[in-house]
Amino acid sequence: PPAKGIQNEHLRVLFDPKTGLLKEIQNLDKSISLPVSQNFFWYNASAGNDDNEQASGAYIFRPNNSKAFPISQGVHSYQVKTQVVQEVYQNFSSWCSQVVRLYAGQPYVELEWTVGPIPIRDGLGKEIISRFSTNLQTDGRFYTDSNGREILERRRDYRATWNLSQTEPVAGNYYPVNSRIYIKDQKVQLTVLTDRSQGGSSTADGSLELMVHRRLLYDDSRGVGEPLLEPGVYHDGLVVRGRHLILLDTAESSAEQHRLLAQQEFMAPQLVLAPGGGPPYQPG
Amino acid sequence: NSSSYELRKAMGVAQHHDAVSGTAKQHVTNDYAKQLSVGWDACQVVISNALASIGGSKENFMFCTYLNISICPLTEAAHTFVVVVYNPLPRLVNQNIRLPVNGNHYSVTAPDGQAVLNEVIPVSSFTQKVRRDRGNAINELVFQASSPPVGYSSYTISKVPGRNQAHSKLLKRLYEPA
Repeated sequence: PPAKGIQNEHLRVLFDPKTGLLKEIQNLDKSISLPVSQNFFWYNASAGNDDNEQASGAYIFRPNNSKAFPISQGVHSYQVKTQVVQEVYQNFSSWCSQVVRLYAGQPYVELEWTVGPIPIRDGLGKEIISRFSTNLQTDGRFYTDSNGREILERRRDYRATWNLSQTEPVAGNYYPVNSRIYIKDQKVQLTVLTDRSQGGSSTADGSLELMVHRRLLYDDSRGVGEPLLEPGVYHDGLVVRGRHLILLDTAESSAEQHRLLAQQEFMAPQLVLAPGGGPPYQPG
Repeated sequence: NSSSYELRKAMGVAQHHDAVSGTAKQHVTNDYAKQLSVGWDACQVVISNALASIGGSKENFMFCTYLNISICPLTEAAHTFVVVVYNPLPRLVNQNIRLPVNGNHYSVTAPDGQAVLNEVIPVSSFTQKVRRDRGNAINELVFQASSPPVGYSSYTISKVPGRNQAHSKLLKRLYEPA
C-alpha cells in the first residue's frame, strides 16, 4: 500500500491513498486541520508569440500559457518510520522526486525535493514549480519577504501605486521570495520557508507556488546572450536539491514560528568532522 | 596559514546583480562558483585553526560539502569519528544531523557522555541516482544534536559490530505500492 501518513508530537501529515500526494496537514497542538494538496507542475516557457516576441529567459519569466502541467498525477511512494524521523518518499518522474519528512519534536514539515535534469528533447523549455493548493479564503492576497526583513503583502493583478492592466496572468503575479512566502485567512496561515531565493506567487485563491528549477532554450534578448541552459557536470542539465519547510499555525502565532525557524535556516549550524575518538566537548 | 579574506572577496563579487539573480553568461557563473569555492577552502583552514585553538588539540578536521547527497568519505569509511556542530546563533539550537555511513549500527555519545538516540536508515534510490558514480554510502545515520549559543558541541560516533535488529525490521517496512 502507498504511504498513508506520518506524525510526530506536533504535526500529522496525511497522503491521498489513490495518488500518494500530500492531502492534509494537521497541527495537533492547535487542533488545526488544513487540506493541502501539493504537486510539481511545469510551465511551458514562451519562445515569443504574435502579441509579443519576448521569450522566457534568464531575466524574463514568461510562460506561453497560464496553465501549468502536472509532472505526474500520482506518485510511487514508500515510507520510513523510526523514532528519530518519519519520511515519505515520493517519486513523481525519472527527474522529479521528493521526501516529506517529520523529525521528532520539530513543529514543521520538511519537503526535500530533487528536480532535474529537466528533459528538453521535446523542444520545450520548462519552468518547474511546487504548488500547494488549499481551501483558504485568501482574497487574492499573499505575502513574500524582502531578504527576511519586511514582509510585503502582494495582491493578484494589482499594484499599489498605479492602475494595472494585467497582460501576463502568471509572470505578472510572480514576486521574489528570499526566505518565505505565506497565505492566510482570518484564522489559519500556511507558511513556506525556502533554503534559497526563488520566485513565488499565488495564482488562485488558497494556492501558493514556488519555482524550483528552470531550463530554457531561447535567449530573452535582455543582454545575457545565452539561453538559461546550464549543462552541469554531466552535460545533460543540472540536478537541484533543496528544501521547503512548511508551517501551519494560527494567523496570530505564525510570525513567532517562521521568524525563529528562518533564522535557524539562514544561520544553520556548521558541521566539522574529525577522524578518531577524542573526548566529547562542549564549552561551558 | 589562511585568511577569510578570499571568501569575503568572493562574496563581494557575488553581490553583483548577475550573480544574485542568475543572469550571467555560463562562463561567468562558473567563475563565481570557482571564487566562492576558493574562498571556502581558505575558510576551512581558518575554522580548523579556531577549533584547534579553542579545543586545545590539533585535529585533522574535515568538511563534507556533499552531505545533501549523502557523500562524505570520512563518515563512510571510519569506525570512529567526531562531529563538531558549531552554532552561530545566540540561542540554543537543536539540529538534525544526517551522515552517510556504511555500517548498520552506531553509538552516538553526547558532550555530557550520554548516549544519543539514533537511527540508521537506507540511502534512498533518489539520492543514489543524483550522486551517480560518486559516493558509496548505503545508509544514513540520523540523530539530533544540541549546540549552545554561539558555541559548539562535539559528538563521538562509533560503529558497533553486529547485526542491528531494528535496522532489519526497518528494511522490512520499506515497501513500494502495487
